[in-house]
Amino acid sequence: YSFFPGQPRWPESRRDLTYAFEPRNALTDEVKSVFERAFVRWGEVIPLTFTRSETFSTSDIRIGFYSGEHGDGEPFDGVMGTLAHAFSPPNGNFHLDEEENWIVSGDGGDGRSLSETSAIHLESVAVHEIGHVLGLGHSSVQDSIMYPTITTGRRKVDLTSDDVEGVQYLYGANPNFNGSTTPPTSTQQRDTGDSGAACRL
Amino acid sequence: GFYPNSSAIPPDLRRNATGNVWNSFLNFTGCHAGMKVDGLYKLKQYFKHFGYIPETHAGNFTDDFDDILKNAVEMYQRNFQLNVTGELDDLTLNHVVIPRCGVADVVNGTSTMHSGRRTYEVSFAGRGPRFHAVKR
Repeated sequence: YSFFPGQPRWPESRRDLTYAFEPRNALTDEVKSVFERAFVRWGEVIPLTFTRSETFSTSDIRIGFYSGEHGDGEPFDGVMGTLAHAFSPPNGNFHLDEEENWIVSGDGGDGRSLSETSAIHLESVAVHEIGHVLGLGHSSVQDSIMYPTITTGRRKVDLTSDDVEGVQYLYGANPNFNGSTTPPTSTQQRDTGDSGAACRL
Repeated sequence: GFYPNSSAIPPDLRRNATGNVWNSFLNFTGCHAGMKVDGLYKLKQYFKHFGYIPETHAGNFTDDFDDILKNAVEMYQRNFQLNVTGELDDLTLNHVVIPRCGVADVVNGTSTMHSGRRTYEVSFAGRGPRFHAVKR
């Protein structure tokens, strides 16, 4: 795991965070529930809470789908390429590329390889970006959530011990956390791009 | 668009989705230091975006495979646990074109991707020979 320079984190006075969705996106409850599941995963391991708010502008974390240049100097580039980005604490901005084909089912879909259709599993990206919102940088551990890329053919939503160690360094452990995480596997799967092989985001 | 599963994606969108904006980088397979290849400056822009070329660089990149690009490639290969060749080999470029998070891997020229790895040292000083284990 790694952190942003200076190890920024949400201050002690802001441990009950709110999140809201860009109202112009008019997201369905199904899409919003994907993010709720992602927040729960992080909330299980650290003593922070995440509550959905309807007030976008004043929420701690602001989630929005945008295309191209959208005001933060980090333009999205269309289908695939860069999929999402989020800013270090206490910024709270969490942006996703609205031009992607996002799969919103909790279980990863219908079993068809997402790499065939270049579709992206939304919850997998959401869990990763929330890690950035909390202060984690990218990890070199390939199975970790905070690895910069992820196979599209697979749903990747479970925090590994690398992710948990990193975020607990910043915030401490949730008293209710039982210590169960997914350890990194010893045999690392090497992704080789598209054309039938795994495609990663 | 949002879809319950990949089968729900309209066929015409599936076709469009196969075009990765970075796929043209695959044409650089085999390039190495000293070469000059049309369009190589775009790959330098990619590496600059993700921090492998410092922000302090002016950004008026040439198509030369110079030391700036070689250093960037080597750091990228280290971060992704690829063979550190400094060349644009097949495996490296197949990683480069993979869609990814837009947050930089490297900040201020220093990769942070390995920074949190802890080192544990445990010593067992029993009657027998001293056993010293290090876990990284």
